[in-house]
Amino acid sequence: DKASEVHDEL
Amino acid sequence: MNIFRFAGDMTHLISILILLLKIYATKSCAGISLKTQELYALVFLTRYLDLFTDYVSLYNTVMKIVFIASSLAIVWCMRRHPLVRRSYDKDLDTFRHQYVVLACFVLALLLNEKFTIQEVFWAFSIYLEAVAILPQLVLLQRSGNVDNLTGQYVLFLGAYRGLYIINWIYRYFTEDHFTRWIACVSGLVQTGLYADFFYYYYLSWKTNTKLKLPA
Repeated sequence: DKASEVHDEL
Repeated sequence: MNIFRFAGDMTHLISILILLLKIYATKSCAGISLKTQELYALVFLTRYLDLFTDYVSLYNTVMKIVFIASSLAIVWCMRRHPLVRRSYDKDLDTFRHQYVVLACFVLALLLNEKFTIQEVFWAFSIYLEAVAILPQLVLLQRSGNVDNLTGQYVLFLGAYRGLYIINWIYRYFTEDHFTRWIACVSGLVQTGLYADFFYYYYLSWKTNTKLKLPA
C-alpha cells in the first residue's frame, strides 16, 4: 500500500 | 535520490539563502511579501509533522530543520527586527491569503491519501505550497520594479519547482509504482504560476535591462 509509505521528498 | 531531486533541493536552499542574504546585507525586506513568507513557514511546519515519527535519512531530517528554522527566521525579521520591519511594503502586500489557507485546508480534508492528521496536514502543505508564491508575485507586479536579489530569489524558487517535476518524470520511469499524484498535480500548478515571471526574467536578461513586471 503506497499511501501508508513515508514521504521521502521534502 | 536522483540528481534532479538533489538539484531541486539545492536551488530551493539557495533561494532561501539569497533571501536571508538580502535581508541581512541590506537590512531591508523591500519587495518581499510577508504573506508569502508566512505561508511558507506554515507549509514547512505542517508538512514536517513527521520529523520525529518517520526517519528517512539524515539528509532529509537536516533539510527539514533548516527549512523550518530559516522560514521562521525570515518571518521573525520581517515582523520584529527594528530596521528590517520598517522597509516592509505593507500597502503593496494585499493578497487575501487567509482565504487561500482555508481553501487549501478544505481541499486537504477532501483530497488526501489517508484520513489521518499527518496525511491531511501533508496534503494541506502541498496545496498551500502550490499557491504560496501568489502574494509575492502580486507584490512584485504592483511595485513594478524588482531588485536583483528579489528577482533571483523568485528565479531559484521557480527552478526548484521545475527540477522537482523532472525528478517526478525520472522517478515515474525508473521506479515501479510511483504514485504521488497529489504532489505531482499541485507541483504542475505551482510551476505554471512561475511561467509568466520566467518569461519576463528572460526578457530582462536578454535585453540586459532591469526586471519589470507589467501591471
